[in-house]
Amino acid sequence: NVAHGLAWSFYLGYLKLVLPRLEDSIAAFRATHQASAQSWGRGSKKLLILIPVNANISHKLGDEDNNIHFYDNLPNNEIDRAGVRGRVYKHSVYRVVDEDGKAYDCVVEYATPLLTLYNMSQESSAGFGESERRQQVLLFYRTLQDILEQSLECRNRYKLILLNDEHVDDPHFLSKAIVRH
Amino acid sequence: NVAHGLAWSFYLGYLKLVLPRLEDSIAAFRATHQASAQSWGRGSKKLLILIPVNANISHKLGDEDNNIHFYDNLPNNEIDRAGVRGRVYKHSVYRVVDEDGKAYDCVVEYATPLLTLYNMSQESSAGFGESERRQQVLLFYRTLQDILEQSLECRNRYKLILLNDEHVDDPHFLSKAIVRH
Ligand SMILES: Nc1nc(=O)c2ncn([C@@H]3O[C@@H]4COP(=O)(O)O[C@H]5[C@@H](O)[C@H](n6cnc7c(N)ncnc76)O[C@@H]5COP(=O)(O)O[C@@H]3[C@@H]4O)c2[nH]1
Repeated sequence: NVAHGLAWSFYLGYLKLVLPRLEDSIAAFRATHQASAQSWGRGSKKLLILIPVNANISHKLGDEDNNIHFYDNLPNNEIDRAGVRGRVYKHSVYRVVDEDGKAYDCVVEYATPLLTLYNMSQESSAGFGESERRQQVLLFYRTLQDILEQSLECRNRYKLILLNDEHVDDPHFLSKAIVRH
Repeated sequence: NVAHGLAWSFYLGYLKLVLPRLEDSIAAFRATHQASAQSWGRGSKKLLILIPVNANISHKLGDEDNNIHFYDNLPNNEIDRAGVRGRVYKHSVYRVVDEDGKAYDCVVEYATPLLTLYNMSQESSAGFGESERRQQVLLFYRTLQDILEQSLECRNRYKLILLNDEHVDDPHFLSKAIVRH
């Protein structure tokens, strides 16, 4: 079950490492980005993790919804990992505008393992078709939820945002989903 | 089968992205590290990927074998990925000395997904025990071999080094294995 392993990999190889450092990174960022004080107040100090059920992931959130603007990156975290010295872990900060024009600053990204699920469903030799992909995304979501709820390192430091594909024709679907959280 | 998904993830989310750029990164590195001209000649322009069957991965190769010295990192590759702007992909260059004292410069690292296999085998809720781990490492190795042999992007740009655990008491086991390749 591919999704099970990818959820564990996402937790053990990423969230468990970066979530404990997130609050400090945001504090350092706010110290050097005074202009964002008000919108952080409205925003979130958690890592917002987007999980679209169709695994259709964009590399640039601003391309998906023009109410979302890349603001800047959090400071880099460098960690020695498996022979790579100072491997860099970073997150991007986005300013999201709601329908009344209020700005919210938040740290948001897609769950990268969904790219693997998407690409595997396109490669015939991977043994995994488009029809199974949606099931695997939901299994990834449920498994990740269970793991994170048991994790002391990650508690209260993240929010999983499951994105249905019913309103994909709404140009502000993504910003609304983020603001709702 | 966790190993199957991790091998595909390692290919689709990492090797397929970084191996096509490796030759250019090494050329840029050699231009700024003139002192390494001779040892690169003896060394390798491929990414050497270490796969220990016991999944026992160290974060610093120099700690494993004092004939291995961290030299420097290749230039960073920055790629926009799933909402993270300019996610950094980098590799470390090591100088490896053989038993006659000759130096070889090479780009070498452990296969990161083995850390996930190792950590999963330690977490009781992951449903995966120490006895299955070795089997999963070998399945990871075979699956990765098959995928890479079919890949045009990766052809001739990597070398998989399977490390048995019989000679772990030899302090120069790792450097000898690397030099052999
Ligand atoms: N050596 C090495 N250097 C890298 O830069 C790197 N980037 C990825 N990988 C390995 O390739 C595979 C595919 O990566 P993907 O990004 O889909 O999943 C990643 C991704 O969803 C998340 N993650 C890890 N590092 C980062 C990061 N820096 N930024 C965002 N997400 C990350 O956590 C998962 C597991 O990571 P690793 O367990 O380190 O191994 C990965 C994985 O086996 C790497 N391996």
